[in-house]
Amino acid sequence: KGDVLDDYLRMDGVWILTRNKQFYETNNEIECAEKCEAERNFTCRAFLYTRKKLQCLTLAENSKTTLIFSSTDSVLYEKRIYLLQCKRGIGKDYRGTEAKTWRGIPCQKWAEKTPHNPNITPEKYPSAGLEENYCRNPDDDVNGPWCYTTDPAIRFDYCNIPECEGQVMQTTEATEGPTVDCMICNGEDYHGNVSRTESGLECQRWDAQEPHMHGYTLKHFPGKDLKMNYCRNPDGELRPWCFTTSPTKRWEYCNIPRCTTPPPEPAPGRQCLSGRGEDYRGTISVTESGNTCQHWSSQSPHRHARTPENYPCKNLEENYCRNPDGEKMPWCYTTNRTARWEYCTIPSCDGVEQDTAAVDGPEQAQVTEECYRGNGVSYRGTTSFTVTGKKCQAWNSMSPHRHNKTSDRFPNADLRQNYCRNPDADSRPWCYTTDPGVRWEYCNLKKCDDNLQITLPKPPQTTLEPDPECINGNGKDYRGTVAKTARGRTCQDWRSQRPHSHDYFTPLTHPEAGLEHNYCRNPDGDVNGPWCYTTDPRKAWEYCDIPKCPPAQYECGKSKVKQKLCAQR
Amino acid sequence: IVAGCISHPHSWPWQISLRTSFGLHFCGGTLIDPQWVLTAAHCLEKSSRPSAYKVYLGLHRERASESSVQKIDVEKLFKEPHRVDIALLKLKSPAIINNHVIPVCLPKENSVLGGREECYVTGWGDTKGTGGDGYLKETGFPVIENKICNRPEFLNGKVKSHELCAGNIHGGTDSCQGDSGGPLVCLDQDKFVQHGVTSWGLGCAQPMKPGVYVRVSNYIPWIRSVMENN
Repeated sequence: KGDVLDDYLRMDGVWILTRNKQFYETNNEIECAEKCEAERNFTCRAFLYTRKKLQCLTLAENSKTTLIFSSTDSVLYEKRIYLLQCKRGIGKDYRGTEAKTWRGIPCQKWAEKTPHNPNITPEKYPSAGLEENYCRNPDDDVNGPWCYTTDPAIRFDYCNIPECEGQVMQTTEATEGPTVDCMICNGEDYHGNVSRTESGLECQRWDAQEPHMHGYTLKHFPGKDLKMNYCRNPDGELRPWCFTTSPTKRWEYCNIPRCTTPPPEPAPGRQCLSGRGEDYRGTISVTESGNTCQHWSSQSPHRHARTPENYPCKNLEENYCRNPDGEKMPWCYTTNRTARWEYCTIPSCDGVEQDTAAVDGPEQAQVTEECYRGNGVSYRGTTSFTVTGKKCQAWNSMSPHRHNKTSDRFPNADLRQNYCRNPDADSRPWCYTTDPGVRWEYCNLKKCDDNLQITLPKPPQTTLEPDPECINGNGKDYRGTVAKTARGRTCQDWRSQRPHSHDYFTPLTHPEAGLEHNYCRNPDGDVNGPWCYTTDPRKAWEYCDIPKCPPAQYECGKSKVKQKLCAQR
Repeated sequence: IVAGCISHPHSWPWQISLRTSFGLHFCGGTLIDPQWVLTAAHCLEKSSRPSAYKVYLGLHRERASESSVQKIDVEKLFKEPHRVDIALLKLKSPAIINNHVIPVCLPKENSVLGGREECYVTGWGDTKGTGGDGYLKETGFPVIENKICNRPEFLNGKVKSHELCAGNIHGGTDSCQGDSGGPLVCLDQDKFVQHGVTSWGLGCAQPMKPGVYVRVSNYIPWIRSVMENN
């Protein structure tokens, strides 16, 4: 047998609140563990040890059953058998809380005499853990843990306790199934249930935004297993971490032991850029601006933590460009003191993948569509050249043009390969081009023959051009054709000086005021709205009666002019 | 805007220019409703009188010489009550919504960005000699999660939870003085949603010093209540 502490799970910096406990003074944790083993007043499930005070506290309860607090000086040791909800071998040391037989009949309490008067009692078997009505195996039954049942017709029956498998440890969330509680590499694949940080703080649930608001949500990090409040490493950190429930500590690393098995054999990797290039294993070692990469194992000229030791599974060899941390593309620290790190330009795998796709099964059969209908939103053909003959950039590529028309944002737009598409309901199919100087162009596609065209209902008109026959505000922009005043008088032509001569408001003096014909206008921003000179010699001018426009219907956040979306990244 | 590029005219129709009563541009802002503008509270420090300000809409050039320009007085100012750098302006009359003036969308209450979104900022602010002065410029960069942004080599814990960071890790492009109060918008499907109000930064476009923006999604209830009650 090894160290007595091997039977315990250690948690630093925590304190648990229990009713049944016993104080001792011991020189170290091992002596405290021995006190726990020898405890006669209650079943010792855990102990707390405080090094400063040499204080040993044996406990009847553990973290599964009571409250935990953070306490910097203390260490909690929990007996592993009381944390397991599975059995090893015949389950003689099973100390879980299953209390039903395999048929679902509730167990009788071991200390009770009805409905069955038991032969096996807690008094006769003090070390067998005969507490409550939990399934136990005090008599080495080869069929595993059992209990007396509450059914008078069935004296005893066996319980259905799952087997513990190898190094697998099951924790309190029994429904989650067995989980490995160690990590390989940087714990990016860690799926265990540890939910406390290295200083003992409880983790905040990933789906909660309190006390810390954050962007590590399931939506933004799909596939990263951000469940409950378990420590995870979704973003290429050194090891799993979590936001904490302490308002003063936003996040902290968790202490997850490394698995003793060696890291897996590295995947072969790619020599070209696919996605973010996390699997790039080529030997390019120059950045996009031409700087030479610094060796990953070197700390000069730039000190850093992305060392091969810290990231054992990321192939940080030599000074090759790599993406160990979920960056947008492979990068490296540079040997130039003024540029700490830069991205590398890695040739895309797009061409290779395209060829592969072409030989795929029938589902990949290429649709031949030489024309588009309507505005081409439904176009699913394979044309991939623009009107000026430029080759289209693949939609999943960000080179040479970075963009946001990605298949995850436009899942129904069929943004495959580099085929012309119309994900944003433009006037016709288009694509980003492979020419760095031309961001996008319409495609070299004809509209299908009108005779064959299917008539589809038109989308609602969203034009925001003002209705010419109503006014907004004071009607300064009114360009309609009303030519009578509110009192029914006919308006005088703005170019005419008869019957009323006027030098100031003419098409020449106010070219932008729309002084055409004899239409009502508001060239001087009159608060009462458009007006005109009248043809009645007795009345020089009069207001016109033009209805107010109803509030414009608009769609927020949608411009009528396409943005450049220029970004210098 | 440092670096970036001159935008297509009127392609950011929610961008407004906040001006003195004499017409001098000093801050940006965003039209969120025909009669309401969102801006930064620090843009309103010089005067608490609404008459000290004018809002220009529908412009591309800072000179505001286009016929599409609407100039509207401010009726009321509303600063966020807990001194967060966000404020609302009620316009004296509703802006006329047309192809050059369209409100932006607001995010859902407490919605969060994942730290990978591509977002854009716009403004007529300082270009630090990168050109395009006098025209509405735009630039794009990703949002940076606060966990990353608060690392010692970045903004070292200075970013509060009601703020968000956005920028390029290498710097080079950023919002800058004069862009304050303007929008940080992110494309959500086919609409632009305003997630940030340009607030502060350590210099402009410095490496490892992304710009800091007030997180709009935290203030949706406040925005809603001010608009409903006024």
